[in-house]
Amino acid sequence: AEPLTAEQEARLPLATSVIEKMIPPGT
Amino acid sequence: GSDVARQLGVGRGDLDVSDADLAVLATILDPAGEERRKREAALLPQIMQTMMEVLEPTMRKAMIQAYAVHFDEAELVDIDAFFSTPSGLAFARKSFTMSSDPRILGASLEAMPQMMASFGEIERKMKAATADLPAPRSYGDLSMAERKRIETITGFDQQQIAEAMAEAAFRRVL
Repeated sequence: AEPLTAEQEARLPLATSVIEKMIPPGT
Repeated sequence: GSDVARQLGVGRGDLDVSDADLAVLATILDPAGEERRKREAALLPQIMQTMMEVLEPTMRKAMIQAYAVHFDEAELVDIDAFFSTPSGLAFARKSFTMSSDPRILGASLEAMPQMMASFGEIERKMKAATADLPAPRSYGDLSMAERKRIETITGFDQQQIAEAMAEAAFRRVL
């Protein structure tokens, strides 16, 4: 897959927060 | 039924016998079959768990990146806010596992015959869309210069190239 752009990289923390609600850490 | 057919080496559709006869055949062909399946089934949850443990960190990272790519900041903020409500949290947790719901799985199985029927149409469209393109070339179509060029680039000799290309052409016909 193509590397993320800087703009996409900047959204990783927000995306992480979303995914952690879908798949809680440690499951 | 499909187990019995497989052991006999015939297709499931070729085996036109009653359920009672199937049971007789199964007992003859694989007396331990039921016990084997029971033990295998008992292992499944454990195997799934192990697979999920292996898969989870990679999946999590991929999903985080996919979300960062597919949604802009405002959308992610909205999604995160929704997932922070009780209903949103329920949706977040369940949307992931809901795809294995029998209703949803059943729906795609139901649509299968219709999808299979459209495969012929797809193949026809593909052929039509590429009909004006020249076919992939075989060894016989290549000029001496082109054959030499392939030899130089790949390091294969002419006999290897000719044989490999003949095999490739044969596979294309199949």
